[in-house]
Amino acid sequence: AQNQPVISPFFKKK
Amino acid sequence: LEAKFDDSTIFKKIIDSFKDSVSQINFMCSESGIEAQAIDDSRVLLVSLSIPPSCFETYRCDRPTTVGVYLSSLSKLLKSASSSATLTLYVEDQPDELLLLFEESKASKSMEYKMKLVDITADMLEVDSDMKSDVSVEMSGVEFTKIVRDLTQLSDSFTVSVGKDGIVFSVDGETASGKVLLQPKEDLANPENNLSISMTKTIDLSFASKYLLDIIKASTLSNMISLKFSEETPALFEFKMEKGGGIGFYLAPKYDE
Repeated sequence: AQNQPVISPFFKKK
Repeated sequence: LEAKFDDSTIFKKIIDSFKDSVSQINFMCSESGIEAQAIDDSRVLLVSLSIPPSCFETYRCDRPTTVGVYLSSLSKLLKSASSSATLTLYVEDQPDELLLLFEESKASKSMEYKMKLVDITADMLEVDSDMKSDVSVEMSGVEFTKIVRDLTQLSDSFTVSVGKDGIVFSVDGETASGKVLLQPKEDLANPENNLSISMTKTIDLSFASKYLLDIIKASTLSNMISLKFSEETPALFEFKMEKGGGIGFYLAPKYDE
């Protein structure tokens, strides 16, 4: 089975 | 803000390219153009939009303004768009509404819509379309769209591998599998068919088919798509517009449990 990570942790907040 | 498109269908194409991915968005208007960013409801896909002043016939923004809209409402108004009509967007200094004015000079017809703005709380994230990547690919958007449509029918997971032989798109479904290999090529007569790959490492990444089907809706904005991949970081699928700016979709690859 594969997991789909959410996107926000990959980017810093401005 | 007072921003006029000489062809109202440009703005319609831009909005239609991501209205099925995200439901609401803040347009950040400044003298350097309109920028926007939004994450889809499942928090998996990040959409990043840039419409610089070069995309407009005239563009004026006296002070930075945030314009929050529901995309389904905006999209309804943009059904009035036609290539023979111009579209001017107006926002007042203390904005509570967005005014859209369509004008057809030949038909001596004008249409005016007002739309209530919404307060959207959303963090702006640091996205950098010049981000370093192990693999960059430029290819025909039409070709990419067809491959995504064909292969995603077979599986909910879509794999991209790039190595010395070229780029391979593949799916491995329960009842069928499929694979498309493309090698770099240069078509001088039809540059929109060019395919170029630059790579420092090979990659092999899987993405959810569902999001790729949303991403290809933006292929009306450009003949070419630019793809950027690195292991374990979000991929960037970007459509650059002829007059500058464009739309980028950041999608994190799936990983095995």
